Amino acid sequence: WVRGPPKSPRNSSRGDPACGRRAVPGK
Amino acid sequence: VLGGAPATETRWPWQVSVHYAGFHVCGGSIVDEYWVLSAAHCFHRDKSLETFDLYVGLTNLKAARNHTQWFEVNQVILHPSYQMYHPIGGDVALVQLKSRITFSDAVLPVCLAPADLNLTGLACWATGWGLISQQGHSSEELQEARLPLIPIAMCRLLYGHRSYIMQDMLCAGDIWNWKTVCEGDSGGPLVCEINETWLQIGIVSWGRGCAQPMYPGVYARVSHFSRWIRYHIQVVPTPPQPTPALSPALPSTLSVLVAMLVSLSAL
Repeated sequence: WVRGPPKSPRNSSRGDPACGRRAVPGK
Repeated sequence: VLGGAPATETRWPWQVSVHYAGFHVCGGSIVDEYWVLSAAHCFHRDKSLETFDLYVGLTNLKAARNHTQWFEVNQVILHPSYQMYHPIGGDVALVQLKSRITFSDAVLPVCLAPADLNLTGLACWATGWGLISQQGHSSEELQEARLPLIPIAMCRLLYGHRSYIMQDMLCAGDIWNWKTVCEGDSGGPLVCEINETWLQIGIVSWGRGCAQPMYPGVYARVSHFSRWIRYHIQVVPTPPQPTPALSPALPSTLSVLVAMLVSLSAL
């Protein structure tokens, strides 16, 4: 049975945003 | 939220609306690209996972915007203490989505409060689409309210029985201005800002009514569960993604090939 693809590493090069940081107003 | 105000768009980018059978039933918060944090009582009693839908990037329940995303549930992990001691304590659920959230200015994860966080003097906010009046009125607009934290000893006094408020809970509510969370806010976040970073310290869990200010809202204390939450996010595999379907396109591909062969043979 399929367990799914391996998890990608945290903070990968896809550029996940930092948690808890709102976008800069006016951005 | 009783005594709150409508939230502006993108102000609470981690807010999630949990729908069941097409209706908003609970809140939640984005903690990872595949994971939403919510309350266990939103998902128990043999509810069918297929009937849940989760929405992110939403402020008005009736108006999806271009940054609104919809998700199906892959699995729900309830905290073991909720399953053991229900209905007292452990009111935490981790919801794994079938597909990945795309982050944007309007859709972002919140940070989890660390175990050693000092809560004294923090400015904290609760958000949700729950009831906005004791008469049972609800709002389609996401509501926000700034709520003072209430020391656990004071909360135990207010509730009048020591065992109601356990160590894995915290209390918040503005008992002077009648601001608190209510039915439909469950599972939603209680967040506080520290050094321009928003930390989730609570998950809306329960309370004795909503309109009695002497009974503040009771929340699952996130710092009590943060290790358990992080562990599952790290070790649980991402859901299997559907493979690209070949069969529907096959007949048309074959017919093109046949047509090409026929035309080639005619030359």
